[in-house]
Amino acid sequence: MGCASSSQFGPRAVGHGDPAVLASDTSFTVNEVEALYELYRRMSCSIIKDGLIHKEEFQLAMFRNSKKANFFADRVFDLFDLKRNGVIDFEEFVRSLSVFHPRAPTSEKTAFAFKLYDLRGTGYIEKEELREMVLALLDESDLCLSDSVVEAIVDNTFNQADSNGDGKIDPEEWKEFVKKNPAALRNMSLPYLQDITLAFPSFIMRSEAND
Amino acid sequence: KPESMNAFALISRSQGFNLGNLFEK
Repeated sequence: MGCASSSQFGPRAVGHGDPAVLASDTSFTVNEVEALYELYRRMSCSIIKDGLIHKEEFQLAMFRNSKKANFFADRVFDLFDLKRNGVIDFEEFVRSLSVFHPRAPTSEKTAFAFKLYDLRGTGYIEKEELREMVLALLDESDLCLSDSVVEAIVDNTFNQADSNGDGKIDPEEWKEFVKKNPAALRNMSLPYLQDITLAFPSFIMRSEAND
Repeated sequence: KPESMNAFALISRSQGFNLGNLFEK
């Protein structure tokens, strides 16, 4: 599998999954799946021309810099990599991005965010994980907070979410927490996906021209 | 006030979650 242009090979032709099946399984329409293929093709051929998205290609698309590692972008990449083989294929790309569609159910967004924040995959979000994430955010931003302020933020948030007080946030507690704090899911909706066929119309236009 | 800050809302501001960057040409 190489990096042929989409005028020669669309998502159907290169065996990246049937757009109709992907559309029926996700929040995307068939046209939107085909438009996403344009974006996918560009990303997956930007450095290593094997038609798969490698982490450095993901970083390049996110930050215009293939060497720029970021704690949270790493987490997103790892969760997109559903097969856990170190690369993202087109099906994984579409199925994972679908969670970020403004039309995707809140329950999907809630569950995905839980997995993002369950850093060690224990089935719980632990206080140490929350602290680690706050410190990572501070590290990447210009925000400078003292240790005691960080502790206060972490403690306060954790105590709100950990309603049974067992020292860890389980999926049910997380659901209740995000209901009361919708800002916690702010990063889970991507308005761009609403207009994806406008942003990447070329495949659809070529596809219709070939029909 | 730190007590009123939500750690998850803070985290959600990370550039690492800004998937909109993927759509910038």
